[in-house]
Amino acid sequence: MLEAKFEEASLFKKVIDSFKDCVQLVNFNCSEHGIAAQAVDDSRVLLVSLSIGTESFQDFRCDRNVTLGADLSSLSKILRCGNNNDNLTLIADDTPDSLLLLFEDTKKDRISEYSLKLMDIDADFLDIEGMQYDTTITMPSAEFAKVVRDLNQLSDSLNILVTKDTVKFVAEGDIGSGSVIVKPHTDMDKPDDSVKVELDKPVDLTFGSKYLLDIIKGAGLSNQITIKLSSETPALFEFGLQSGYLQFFLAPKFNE
Amino acid sequence: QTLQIELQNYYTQD
Repeated sequence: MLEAKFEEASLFKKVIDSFKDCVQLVNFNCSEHGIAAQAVDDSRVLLVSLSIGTESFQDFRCDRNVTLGADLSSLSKILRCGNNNDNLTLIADDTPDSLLLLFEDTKKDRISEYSLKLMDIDADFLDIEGMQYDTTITMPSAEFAKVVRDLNQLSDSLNILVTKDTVKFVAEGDIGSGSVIVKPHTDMDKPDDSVKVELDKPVDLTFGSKYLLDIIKGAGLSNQITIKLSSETPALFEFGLQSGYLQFFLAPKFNE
Repeated sequence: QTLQIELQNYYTQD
């Protein structure tokens, strides 16, 4: 039996909204540690890995491991029916064919109940643990989102160059070119505005802008994004949750 | 010209 109660439905809504546009069918694996999921987009270039720890829930109970195979567009339709500050409880039995979503407005004594049909999803599980990275950048997620949106207008590729003191984003396209340089700094008053760069080796990588546009949809989850890069391996873009994370792994592009 | 590589080239199946 799974019974997972979010104090506010907005958290789960935001999490699902952050990746529903890049993957459609997802297995949510529920265990005593919380809810986790991994899914790859249709082009096999972007992987999403989600972990919602038990601390993110007001109440969490999962007696036996249970997998919830869901179509995110259907789940998202149901999530839109609840208000952001409703309590949201996810309920499923040990071998579920549906997931119950219970929205409760405790002030108004209103309870809404929805049932989502689940499906068997046959998905590969990729081993993404233990990767080594050459550099780790931590910066405001809104700032990263703006850089991606701005430079996307110029090119369908975004080049990220990291040296000791600088992170440089470059786009070169038919109409012209653009670059944004971000330098590490510490903001004592607003720590979330700080930019931090840890560097073992300089990095020069190119990514498809359309995937980065998908990734920045997670920016509402966290004020900061952590970007881990390594030459010739997929990059990791991570948004932290109060307990857990939403990670995107994106394969780089190469010059032919 | 840039070439997009798929994730399978990097990760093994669990």
